[in-house]
Amino acid sequence: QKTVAPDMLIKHPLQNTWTLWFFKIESNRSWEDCQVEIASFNTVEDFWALYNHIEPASRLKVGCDYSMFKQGIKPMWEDEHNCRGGRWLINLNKQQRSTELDNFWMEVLLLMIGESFEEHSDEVCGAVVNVRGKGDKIGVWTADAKKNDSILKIGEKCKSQLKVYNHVALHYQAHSAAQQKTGSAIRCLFTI
Amino acid sequence: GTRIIYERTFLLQMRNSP
Repeated sequence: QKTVAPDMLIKHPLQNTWTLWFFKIESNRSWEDCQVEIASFNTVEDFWALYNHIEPASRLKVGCDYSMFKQGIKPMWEDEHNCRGGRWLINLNKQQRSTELDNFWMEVLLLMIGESFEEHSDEVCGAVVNVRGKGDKIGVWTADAKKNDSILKIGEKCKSQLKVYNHVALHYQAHSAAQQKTGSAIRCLFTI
Repeated sequence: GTRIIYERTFLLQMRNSP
Protein backbone atom coordinates (compact mmCIF):
# COMPACT_ATOMS: atom_id res chain seq x y z
CA GLN A 1 0.00 0.00 0.00
CA LYS A 2 1.28 3.43 -0.96
CA THR A 3 1.64 5.93 1.86
CA VAL A 4 1.14 9.65 1.36
CA ALA A 5 3.26 12.15 3.24
CA PRO A 6 1.03 14.02 5.77
CA ASP A 7 2.03 17.38 4.22
CA MET A 8 0.53 16.40 0.91
CA LEU A 9 -2.88 15.77 2.47
CA ILE A 10 -3.28 19.39 3.47
CA LYS A 11 -1.15 21.22 0.91
CA HIS A 12 -2.10 21.83 -2.72
CA PRO A 13 0.06 19.64 -4.96
CA LEU A 14 1.52 20.96 -8.21
CA GLN A 15 1.57 19.00 -11.44
CA ASN A 16 5.37 19.25 -11.50
CA THR A 17 8.21 19.57 -9.03
CA TRP A 18 10.14 22.79 -9.72
CA THR A 19 13.64 23.86 -8.76
CA LEU A 20 14.72 27.44 -8.12
CA TRP A 21 18.28 28.29 -9.14
CA PHE A 22 20.45 31.32 -8.43
CA PHE A 23 23.32 32.44 -10.65
CA LYS A 24 26.12 34.75 -9.60
CA ILE A 25 29.39 34.90 -11.48
CA GLU A 26 32.44 34.11 -9.39
CA SER A 27 35.86 34.41 -10.93
CA ASN A 28 37.27 31.19 -9.51
CA ARG A 29 34.39 29.02 -10.68
CA SER A 30 33.17 27.73 -14.03
CA TRP A 31 29.93 29.24 -15.39
CA GLU A 32 28.11 25.98 -14.66
CA ASP A 33 29.34 25.89 -11.08
CA CYS A 34 27.99 29.42 -10.57
CA GLN A 35 24.47 28.02 -11.03
CA VAL A 36 23.36 27.06 -7.53
CA GLU A 37 20.22 25.09 -6.72
CA ILE A 38 18.30 26.90 -3.99
CA ALA A 39 15.34 24.60 -3.37
CA SER A 40 12.75 22.36 -4.99
CA PHE A 41 9.03 22.35 -4.23
CA ASN A 42 5.88 20.60 -5.41
CA THR A 43 3.03 22.36 -3.59
CA VAL A 44 1.47 25.82 -3.85
CA GLU A 45 2.26 26.44 -0.18
CA ASP A 46 5.92 25.56 -0.56
CA PHE A 47 6.21 27.76 -3.64
CA TRP A 48 5.00 30.79 -1.70
CA ALA A 49 7.10 29.92 1.35
CA LEU A 50 10.15 30.04 -0.90
CA TYR A 51 9.07 33.03 -3.02
CA ASN A 52 8.18 35.15 0.03
CA HIS A 53 11.52 34.30 1.63
CA ILE A 54 13.92 35.32 -1.15
CA GLU A 55 14.97 38.73 -2.46
CA PRO A 56 12.82 39.97 -5.32
CA ALA A 57 14.59 39.89 -8.70
CA SER A 58 14.76 43.70 -8.77
CA ARG A 59 17.03 43.64 -5.70
CA LEU A 60 19.54 41.17 -7.13
CA LYS A 61 22.97 42.51 -8.06
CA VAL A 62 23.57 43.23 -11.73
CA GLY A 63 24.84 40.06 -13.41
CA CYS A 64 22.73 37.69 -11.30
CA ASP A 65 19.89 35.43 -12.44
CA TYR A 66 17.06 33.48 -10.94
CA SER A 67 15.90 30.43 -12.86
CA MET A 68 13.00 28.14 -12.16
CA PHE A 69 12.99 24.85 -14.05
CA LYS A 70 11.22 21.54 -13.81
CA GLN A 71 13.19 19.28 -11.51
CA GLY A 72 15.95 17.53 -13.41
CA ILE A 73 16.45 20.26 -16.04
CA LYS A 74 19.48 22.51 -15.59
CA PRO A 75 19.08 26.19 -16.52
CA MET A 76 21.43 25.98 -19.48
CA TRP A 77 21.23 25.44 -23.25
CA GLU A 78 23.40 22.34 -23.03
CA ASP A 79 20.90 20.36 -20.95
CA GLU A 80 19.38 17.58 -23.04
CA HIS A 81 15.87 18.91 -22.32
CA ASN A 82 16.78 22.39 -23.58
CA CYS A 83 19.25 21.87 -26.42
CA ARG A 84 16.64 21.51 -29.19
CA GLY A 85 14.47 24.24 -27.73
CA GLY A 86 14.32 27.99 -27.49
CA ARG A 87 12.91 30.80 -25.44
CA TRP A 88 10.30 33.50 -25.45
CA LEU A 89 12.22 36.62 -24.52
CA ILE A 90 10.85 39.70 -22.82
CA ASN A 91 13.28 42.62 -22.82
CA LEU A 92 12.80 45.28 -20.17
CA ASN A 93 14.24 48.76 -20.22
CA LYS A 94 16.13 50.19 -17.26
CA GLN A 95 13.09 51.97 -15.84
CA GLN A 96 11.07 48.76 -15.79
CA ARG A 97 13.28 47.16 -13.14
CA SER A 98 11.61 49.14 -10.41
CA THR A 99 8.11 49.07 -11.86
CA GLU A 100 7.57 45.80 -13.73
CA LEU A 101 10.39 43.28 -13.40
CA ASP A 102 9.10 41.64 -10.21
CA ASN A 103 5.51 41.56 -11.45
CA PHE A 104 6.48 40.04 -14.80
CA TRP A 105 8.67 37.41 -13.15
CA MET A 106 5.96 36.46 -10.65
CA GLU A 107 3.35 36.18 -13.42
CA VAL A 108 5.62 33.88 -15.40
CA LEU A 109 6.17 31.69 -12.34
CA LEU A 110 2.42 31.52 -11.66
CA LEU A 111 1.73 30.52 -15.26
CA MET A 112 4.25 27.71 -14.97
CA ILE A 113 3.31 26.25 -11.59
CA GLY A 114 -0.41 26.61 -12.36
CA GLU A 115 0.04 24.71 -15.66
CA SER A 116 -1.75 27.56 -17.44
CA PHE A 117 -0.49 26.44 -20.83
CA GLU A 118 -2.65 23.34 -20.41
CA GLU A 119 -1.62 20.59 -22.86
CA HIS A 120 1.31 22.74 -24.02
CA SER A 121 2.69 22.88 -20.47
CA ASP A 122 4.72 19.76 -21.17
CA GLU A 123 6.76 21.82 -23.66
CA VAL A 124 7.76 24.31 -20.94
CA CYS A 125 11.17 23.64 -19.38
CA GLY A 126 11.46 26.68 -17.13
CA ALA A 127 12.12 30.40 -17.02
CA VAL A 128 15.06 32.70 -16.35
CA VAL A 129 15.31 36.31 -15.20
CA ASN A 130 18.60 38.04 -16.04
CA VAL A 131 19.38 41.24 -14.11
CA ARG A 132 21.69 43.23 -16.36
CA GLY A 133 22.99 46.81 -16.53
CA LYS A 134 21.91 47.33 -20.13
CA GLY A 135 18.38 46.02 -19.46
CA ASP A 136 16.85 43.05 -17.70
CA LYS A 137 15.45 40.03 -19.52
CA ILE A 138 12.93 37.31 -18.77
CA GLY A 139 13.01 34.14 -20.83
CA VAL A 140 10.46 31.33 -20.93
CA TRP A 141 12.23 28.23 -22.18
CA THR A 142 10.53 25.54 -24.23
CA ALA A 143 11.78 22.12 -25.22
CA ASP A 144 11.48 22.07 -29.02
CA ALA A 145 11.96 25.05 -31.34
CA LYS A 146 10.11 23.15 -34.09
CA LYS A 147 6.80 22.83 -32.22
CA ASN A 148 5.30 26.01 -33.61
CA ASP A 149 1.79 25.44 -32.32
CA SER A 150 2.87 24.95 -28.70
CA ILE A 151 5.39 27.81 -28.90
CA LEU A 152 2.73 30.24 -30.11
CA LYS A 153 0.16 29.13 -27.52
CA ILE A 154 2.71 29.54 -24.74
CA GLY A 155 3.78 32.96 -26.03
CA GLU A 156 0.22 34.20 -26.40
CA LYS A 157 -0.65 33.08 -22.88
CA CYS A 158 2.39 34.91 -21.48
CA LYS A 159 1.55 38.01 -23.46
CA SER A 160 -2.07 38.09 -22.31
CA GLN A 161 -1.03 37.64 -18.68
CA LEU A 162 1.57 40.43 -18.87
CA LYS A 163 -0.89 42.82 -20.53
CA VAL A 164 -2.21 43.37 -17.03
CA TYR A 165 0.73 45.75 -16.65
CA ASN A 166 1.71 47.23 -19.95
CA HIS A 167 2.33 46.58 -23.60
CA VAL A 168 5.16 44.12 -24.08
CA ALA A 169 6.66 42.48 -27.15
CA LEU A 170 7.79 38.89 -26.96
CA HIS A 171 10.34 37.34 -29.31
CA TYR A 172 11.02 33.63 -29.70
CA GLN A 173 14.58 32.53 -30.42
CA ALA A 174 15.98 29.03 -30.87
CA HIS A 175 18.84 28.36 -28.43
CA SER A 176 20.90 27.11 -31.38
CA ALA A 177 20.64 30.55 -33.03
CA ALA A 178 21.47 32.36 -29.82
CA GLN A 179 24.51 30.16 -29.25
CA GLN A 180 25.94 30.94 -32.67
CA LYS A 181 25.49 34.69 -32.58
CA THR A 182 25.96 37.48 -30.13
CA GLY A 183 23.97 40.58 -29.31
CA SER A 184 21.16 41.86 -31.45
CA ALA A 185 21.90 39.73 -34.52
CA ILE A 186 19.94 36.73 -33.25
CA ARG A 187 17.14 35.76 -35.62
CA CYS A 188 13.72 35.54 -34.01
CA LEU A 189 11.40 32.77 -35.15
CA PHE A 190 8.32 34.55 -33.83
CA THR A 191 7.37 37.98 -32.52
CA ILE A 192 4.03 38.65 -30.87
CA GLY B 1 -3.99 11.49 -16.14
CA THR B 2 -5.63 14.78 -15.23
CA ARG B 3 -3.43 17.85 -15.18
CA ILE B 4 -3.47 19.88 -11.96
CA ILE B 5 -4.24 23.43 -13.07
CA TYR B 6 -4.46 26.46 -10.76
CA GLU B 7 -5.94 29.81 -11.69
CA ARG B 8 -3.85 32.93 -11.11
CA THR B 9 -6.44 34.33 -8.69
CA PHE B 10 -6.35 31.21 -6.54
CA LEU B 11 -2.55 31.15 -6.46
CA LEU B 12 -2.46 34.81 -5.41
CA GLN B 13 -5.01 34.17 -2.65
CA MET B 14 -2.78 31.41 -1.33
CA ARG B 15 0.18 33.76 -1.01
CA ASN B 16 -0.57 34.91 2.49
CA SER B 17 -2.67 32.06 3.76
CA PRO B 18 -1.30 30.64 7.03
